[in-house]
Amino acid sequence: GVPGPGLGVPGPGLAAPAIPLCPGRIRYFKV
Amino acid sequence: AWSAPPPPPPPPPVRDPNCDDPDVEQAALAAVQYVNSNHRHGYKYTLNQIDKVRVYQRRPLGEVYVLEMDLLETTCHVLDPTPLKNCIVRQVIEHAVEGDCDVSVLKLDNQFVVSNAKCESSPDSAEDVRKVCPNCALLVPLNDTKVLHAVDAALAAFNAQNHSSYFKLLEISRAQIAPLQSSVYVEFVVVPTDCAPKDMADPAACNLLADQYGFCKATLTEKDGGEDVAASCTVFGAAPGPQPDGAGSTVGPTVAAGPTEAARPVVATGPPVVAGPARPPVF
Repeated sequence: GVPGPGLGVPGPGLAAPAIPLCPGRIRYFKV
Repeated sequence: AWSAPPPPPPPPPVRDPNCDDPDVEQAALAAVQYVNSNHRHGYKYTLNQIDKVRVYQRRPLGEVYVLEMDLLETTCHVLDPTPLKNCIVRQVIEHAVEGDCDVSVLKLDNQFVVSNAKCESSPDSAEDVRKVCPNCALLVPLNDTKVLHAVDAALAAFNAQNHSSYFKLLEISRAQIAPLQSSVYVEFVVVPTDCAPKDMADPAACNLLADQYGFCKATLTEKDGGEDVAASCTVFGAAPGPQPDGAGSTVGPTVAAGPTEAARPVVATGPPVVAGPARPPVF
């Protein structure tokens, strides 16, 4: 029942998984 | 002993906000407006996508938004007073043109002021157009001899329609030729002059009327050894004078008329040239 390394909630000092913020939304179509 | 509280920590010198953040979008829209008001040829562009953004603190006040953004060409010429929000984006089948811009925008007192912009435009690839439309016309250079001929023919036909002014060519804005090359599609800008078309002997002596523009679309088709030309122009600006048919040149549709004698060399056969509706003055 003990999660192995790399699993579970990030501990103190560890960043949450990065969410891609860019590029932004496409308003019409991609050229 | 009393001591002052420690000063607040300085803001981080750099941040990377979301590309769809409202402030980032406002900075991008300010940049689009700047780009459109600083080029005098071709068409207005509209925002398609914000690719990257980084925000720097500016001392003593403000922030600088450094953006990379993609724009798309619309059907509104930059001299066309139509608001950008009412302009239609060119579709892929029209051989769309994209603009890539690097811009810097200062945000100060909630105002966005563009400090610099550098853009490059490029057409979509012919392969991309052919994927969705194998027989669609593709963009060609504006100095192509077929393009120049099509514009000359269309303008001559337009001038032969007894407008109150003789119109001069200002620029050729767009040109496409279909794969089979039997027709040439052109878009160009014309300006009325102080010359009457009937009395016009020397075009070089005619002076352009200020702040009046006509935006023309024409197709020249080779047919049975001759040529058909169909052209329509939308004219913005003050009325140069009443039309011979009694209708003002700024109200109602201009009556479609067949080619006159002067137009015959360029309008060999086919349907009459049609002059598009003239809109009310906007300047």
